[in-house]
Amino acid sequence: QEPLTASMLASARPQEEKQMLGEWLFPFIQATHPTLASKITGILLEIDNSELLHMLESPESLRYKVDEAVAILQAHQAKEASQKAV
Amino acid sequence: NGSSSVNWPPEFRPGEPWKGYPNIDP
Repeated sequence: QEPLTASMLASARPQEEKQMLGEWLFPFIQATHPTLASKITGILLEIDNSELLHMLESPESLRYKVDEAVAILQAHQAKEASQKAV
Repeated sequence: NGSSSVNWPPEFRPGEPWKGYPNIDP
């Protein structure tokens, strides 16, 4: 996969930046979380672009953030489920 | 009502325009 760079993002509009980051993040997340990939990517795209760029350069921090997003998502889904149960 | 008030998180699908950006109104 072609690496995404800060200069590539700098030439894009804000909306396109998120799109580019999403296109890059999605396959990475899909490899480990195939069923949740679209939602996890959605959560990660809420992070600041500069931090996302740092994550792209550091697979370790990316993996850490993905784990964090999975935990957030699961907590959110558990909360929704309990609200529906009431 | 039955509709979920929380449409979170926005889902990203490759090849489709990202709609989760806060400032974008459909």
